Amino acid sequence: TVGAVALDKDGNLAAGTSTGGMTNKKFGRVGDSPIIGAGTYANNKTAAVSGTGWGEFFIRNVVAYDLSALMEYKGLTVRDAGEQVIKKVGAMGGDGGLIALDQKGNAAMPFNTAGMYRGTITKDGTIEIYIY
Amino acid sequence: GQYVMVIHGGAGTILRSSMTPEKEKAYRTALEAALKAGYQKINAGSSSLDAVQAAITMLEDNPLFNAGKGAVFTHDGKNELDAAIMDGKSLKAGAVAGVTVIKNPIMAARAVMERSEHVMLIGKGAEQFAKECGLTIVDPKYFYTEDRWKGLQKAIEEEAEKNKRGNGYNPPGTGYPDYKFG
Repeated sequence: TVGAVALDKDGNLAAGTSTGGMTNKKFGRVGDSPIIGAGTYANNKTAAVSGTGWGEFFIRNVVAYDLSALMEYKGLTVRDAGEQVIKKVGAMGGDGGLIALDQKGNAAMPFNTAGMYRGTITKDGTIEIYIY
Repeated sequence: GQYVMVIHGGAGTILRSSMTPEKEKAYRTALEAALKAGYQKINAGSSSLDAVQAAITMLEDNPLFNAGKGAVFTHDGKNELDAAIMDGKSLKAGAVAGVTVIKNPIMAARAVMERSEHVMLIGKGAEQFAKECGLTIVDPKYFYTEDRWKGLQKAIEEEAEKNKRGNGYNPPGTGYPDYKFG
């Protein structure tokens, strides 16, 4: 699974996710990536979110929308909201990670797996790549 | 508060022991290239949607990642791809699921968002829509990669092993191997 969240010069957020699904997948199973609110969500009032992980748990927890709702209704930062929703997934026995970006350019990249491929770029073009 | 783009290439068991310096370099180079593709769009005054699509298209075209060209295989030896995109300003969204011949599913998701009144299209219908929108349609063989094919064989062997031990199904939280992340 791959994903991206972006903030443009007009202050608009966008999120996208694309996946090949799950090895050895059967019966037409679909994960969270194409499900708006589960693996992909964007709202200028809160954040843009893209998830990757055990899809069934991201769907049941409506992870991407939940992060946005924690920010909108409880005033959490994108970082705290991201930590909370990944913790909820872990508490149910699932695992994975997400990337999120808010309208002020704050980023969050929480995950509870052994690793996650992540990358960021700032307004002035500074790039950071993280794998573990 | 200075980020303009964040990307990911998937999560899962990324063992340092299995990550050779060459492989790590290849991942880093691919992630950097995707960030630069998105950044160029933002710098040129394009929309965050264009930046997201540019970055993800690059990752879909790179066999290192479980999306597009590098997609993993289903039990039937097929590649079933899914994608979604969402605009934070209008709250419009588009998604495709279970597609097998669309070269860049993220572009199909964007077409659903901007050129249909729907949010999600699946399977053959989604493929027909993508074709009518002029997106690149490929032979399913385009998605074949040796690595992923071997991954499928390994997963099928593991599953047969588990079935032999009588616990083919892994209820959540029972250490289900996360080979599925690709």
